[in-house]
Amino acid sequence: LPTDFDWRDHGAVTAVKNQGSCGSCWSFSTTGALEGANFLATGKLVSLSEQQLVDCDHECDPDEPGSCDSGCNGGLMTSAFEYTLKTGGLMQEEDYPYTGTDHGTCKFDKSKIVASVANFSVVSLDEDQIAANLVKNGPLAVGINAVFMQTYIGGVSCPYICSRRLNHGVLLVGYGSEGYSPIRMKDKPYWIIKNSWGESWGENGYYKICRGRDVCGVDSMVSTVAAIHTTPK
Amino acid sequence: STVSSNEPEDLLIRQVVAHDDDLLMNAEHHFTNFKSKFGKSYATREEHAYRLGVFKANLRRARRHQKLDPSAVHGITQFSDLTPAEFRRTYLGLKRLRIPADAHKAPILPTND
Repeated sequence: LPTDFDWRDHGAVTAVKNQGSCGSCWSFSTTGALEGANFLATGKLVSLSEQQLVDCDHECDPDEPGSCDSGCNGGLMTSAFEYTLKTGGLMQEEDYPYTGTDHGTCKFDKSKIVASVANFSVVSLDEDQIAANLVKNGPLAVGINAVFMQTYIGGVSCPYICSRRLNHGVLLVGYGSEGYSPIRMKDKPYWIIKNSWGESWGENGYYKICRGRDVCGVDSMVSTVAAIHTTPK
Repeated sequence: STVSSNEPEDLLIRQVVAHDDDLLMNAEHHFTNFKSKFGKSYATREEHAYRLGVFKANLRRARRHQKLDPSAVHGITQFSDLTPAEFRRTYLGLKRLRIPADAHKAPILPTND
């Protein structure tokens, strides 16, 4: 594994998006992972539609019947991959733009699919396996506890205490080997996370969180997706 | 104060800093800047007063976060006028996951070389 890696340097990550006042983080995490997988499959970076997921995806967790993807009220990336697999794929952002609300009806047009899921998997919780899957398969959809993100401005977040209870869906796009950690008197490795709260939040929309410990549960719900090459009809 | 860590050998020297109460001392000034920077406005005087109170609570929270998370920078963000519950309700949306036993697990990859 390389000591440092960042999919932004390889053109697999779209610009930071903004979910607005809507609990649709799960849809942005899902599209981010499929945008990266589609880039690896086709060589083209295409921004995908979160609104399609918000409006049309009501997939339920098979083991928890009450836990279904439900627009601004939340969802799960693995359920969204399942929906995308079943429905055939996702349209691009400009054909089905994001509105930040879930009051609309589903306007999915199958003829405008630009990215399709070949398969998806959950990744082992071992940090090296997470890094290996990131490098091999593209950006990963991950869950995180976002309690420290409300006040985060920059730097490498490495809280002494942080719940592992996951409440936010984000995209793991890379890792670094040397984050500044003055109180620990040494450089610490970190993950690079793409968030969906706009570029004015965090480090131009990104969050850095330290590796090596169970920090905010970032390594406890990781999924990877593979895309197949799709040509719009 | 005490500092706990999983890596006590790292704590040969404890960083000692003065309490920086500038944010809290000048909370109303910072609230004015916050409203301007993030384009916030409130419909009534009561709402304004309430949001100022929430903002001050979040300044104290940011200071706590700074102590708990010293390698990051914590402070005023676009969410500084929201209570933690409002923040969770409005901007977070990950449902609880119970990974099924038959979930497709990614194959173990080699990590040497």
